[in-house]
Amino acid sequence: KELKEKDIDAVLFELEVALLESDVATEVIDSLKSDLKQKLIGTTVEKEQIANIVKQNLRQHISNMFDAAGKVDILSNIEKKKNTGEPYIISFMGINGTGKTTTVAKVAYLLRENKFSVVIAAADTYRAGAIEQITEHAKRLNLKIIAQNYGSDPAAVSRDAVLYAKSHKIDCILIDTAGRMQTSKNLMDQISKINKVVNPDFKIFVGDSLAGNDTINQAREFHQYTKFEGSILTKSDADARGGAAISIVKVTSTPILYLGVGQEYKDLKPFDKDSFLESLFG
Amino acid sequence: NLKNGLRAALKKIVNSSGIDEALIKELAKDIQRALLQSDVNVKLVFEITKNLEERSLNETPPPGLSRKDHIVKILYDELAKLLGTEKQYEFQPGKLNKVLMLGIQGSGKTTITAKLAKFLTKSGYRVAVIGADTFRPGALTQLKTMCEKANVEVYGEEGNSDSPQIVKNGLKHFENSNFDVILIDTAGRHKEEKDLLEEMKQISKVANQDLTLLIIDGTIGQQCYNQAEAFHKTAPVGGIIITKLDSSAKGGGALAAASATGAQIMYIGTGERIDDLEKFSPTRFVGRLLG
Ligand SMILES: Nc1nc2c(ncn2[C@@H]2O[C@H](COP(=O)(O)OP(=O)(O)OP(=O)(O)O)[C@@H](O)[C@H]2O)c(=O)[nH]1
Ligand SMILES: Nc1nc2c(ncn2[C@@H]2O[C@H](COP(=O)(O)OP(=O)(O)OP(=O)(O)O)[C@@H](O)[C@H]2O)c(=O)[nH]1
Ligand SMILES: [Mg+2]
Ligand SMILES: [Mg+2]
Repeated sequence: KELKEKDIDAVLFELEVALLESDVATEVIDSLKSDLKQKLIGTTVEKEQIANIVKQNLRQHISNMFDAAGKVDILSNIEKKKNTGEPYIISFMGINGTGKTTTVAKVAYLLRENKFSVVIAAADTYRAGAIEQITEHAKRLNLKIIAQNYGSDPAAVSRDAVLYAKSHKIDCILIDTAGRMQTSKNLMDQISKINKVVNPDFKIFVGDSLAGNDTINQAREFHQYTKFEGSILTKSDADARGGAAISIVKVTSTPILYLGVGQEYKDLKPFDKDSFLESLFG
Repeated sequence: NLKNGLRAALKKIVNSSGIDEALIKELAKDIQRALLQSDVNVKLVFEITKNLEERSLNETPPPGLSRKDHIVKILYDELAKLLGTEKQYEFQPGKLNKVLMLGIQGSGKTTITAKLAKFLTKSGYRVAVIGADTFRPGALTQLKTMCEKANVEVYGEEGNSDSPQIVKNGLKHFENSNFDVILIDTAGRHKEEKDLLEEMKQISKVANQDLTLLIIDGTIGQQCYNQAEAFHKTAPVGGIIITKLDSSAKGGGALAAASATGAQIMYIGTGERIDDLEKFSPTRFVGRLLG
C-alpha cells in the first residue's frame, strides 16, 4: 500500500518514546521524524512491513548522520604532527562536573600507553581543589604538569605548557579547563580566548551521558563559541542510554571519539557506532 | 502560590473566550511538549497529560469555580504529584543533626556541603563537616578551601582510604563541642557500582545519619528515577537538592528523584559560589518547567 502520514505516525510514536527515554533531545527527535516522513510518505510498502520499514529507516538515518560527522584517529593525528617536529595540542571543555579533568587523565594514560610524551596544562585556575586534583593525576601518571596559582590567567598557563612542550620536544599537550555553563557569556568568552591564544589542533567537548535535553543546548553553544572537533561522553557506565550522542552529532556534525566508562585511567572506550545503534534499536 | 505560577503558564487557555474539547486537547499537548523538553520522566508526563485531559473534559467544576479555574486547579494537582509527599526534614535545635551527602559523580555534593555549611551557620546553627570522600584526588582540599569561607571546620584524613573509619573518627573528633549539624561529604557513585553502594551502606551504619540528602544534577535526563530508586534502597533519602539550575536545564529530570524516593526537594544550587543556594520554591520551579 502507499504510505500515508497516519500509517507512519503510530510506529513513529513508539520509536519516539524509545528515543525520549534514551535521552535523545526532543528537538532532535522532531527533526528525525520530519526527515523520515519526508522520505517515506508516498512510497509503496507491504502492509505488514510498515513497522519494520519505519524502524529500519530511522536506524539507517541515524547511522548516516554519524557517518556524515566523520571519523577521527587522534593517535595518528598526533603521530603526523610529531613527524613535523611540532607538539599536538588538545583542549578539553564542558559544563561543570562532566568529567573533564578525569578524562584528561585518561587521555594522558592512553597517549602514554601509545608511547607519546605528554604535558598537562592545569588551566582550571578557578575551582577549589582543581589544581591539586589534576596535579595528583599527573603525579600518578608520571607526567609533567604546568600549573600556576589560583586566579592566574588560564590562557597564560596554557601558553606556558605549549612553550614547555616545544622546548622539551613533548609530543602532546592536554589542556584541562574549568567547568562553565554555556549560559555565562563571560566564561564562554574566556574559553574562546584560551583557544585563540593557544590554537589547539583539536578541541574536545566533554559531556555527561546522563544529561537530558540540556545536552543539545550545551553542544550547540560550545560548538558556536569554540568550533570543537569532537566529543567524549562520560559516565556511560552509569547505565546511560546514550541518546546524548545523537543530540551532539545532530547539532554539530562532529564525531563522538570516546566514551568514559568508569573512574579509572583505562576506562576510556572508543565510540562504536554499530554497538551503540544495536543497544538503542536492538 | 503555585496556582498563580501556573496561571502565567496557562495564558492561552485563560485568555480564551470559551473552553471546548479542542482547546483542552491543545492545552494537554502544549503541557506534554513543555514537560518533555524539560526532561520530566516520560511515563510521568504521559500520565499527567492523560489525567489533565480526562479530568478537564469530564469533571464538573466545584461550585464557585469557573471552568478555566478548575482546569488550572487540575493541572496544579497533577503537577504537584511530581513533588515529594513525605514531610520535609526540619533541623532540630539542641541536638546533633547528622547529614549524609549522597549522589552521582559530579552532581555537586562537595560544593553543596560547603554551601549548606554556610547557609546553616548564618541561620544560627553550629556546623561541622566531615570530608569522607577517600577516592577523588583533591577532594579534601576542595572541601576545606570552600568551608574556610564559611568559617566551618572540616575533619578529614588525607591518605586514609577507609571512608566509614573517617566518619567514625570525625564524629569522635567533634563529639564534645555541641555541634547542631554535622555534614558528611562522600565520594560520587552510581547504581551500577555495587561495591560503592555497599560502601555507602557501611558509611550509613557508622554515621547513623538523621538525614540523607540526595544531590541531583539539574541537567540529568531520564535515568534519574532509576538512580534515585537505587540510592533510596541503599540509604533512605530524606531530602533532595537539585544543583546547577543556573544552567539552561529546566530540572524536570531531577524531579523524578522526588517521585522515586518520596522525599521533598529542600534546596537548589544556582551557581558555583558558596552563596549560590536557595530554598526550593515549587512555584518558581514549575513555572520554569512550563516556561
Ligand atoms: N563512573 C564514572 N565516573 C566518572 C567518569 N568520568 C568522570 N567521572 C567522575 O566524575 C566526577 C567529576 O569528574 P571531574 O573530572 O572532576 O569533572 P570536571 O568536568 O573536571 O569537573 P569541573 O572541573 O568541576 O567542571 C569524578 O568523581 C570522576 O571520578 C566516568 O566515565 N564514569
Ligand atoms: N554552575 C554551577 N556549578 C555548580 C553548581 N553546583 C556545583 N557546581 C560545580 O559542579 C562541579 C562539580 O561539583 P562538585 O561539588 O565537585 O561535585 P561532586 O558531586 O562533589 O563530585 P564528585 O565528588 O566527584 O562526585 C564543580 O565545578 C562545581 O563548582 C551549581 O549550582 N551551578
Ligand atoms: Mg575539572
Ligand atoms: Mg565531591
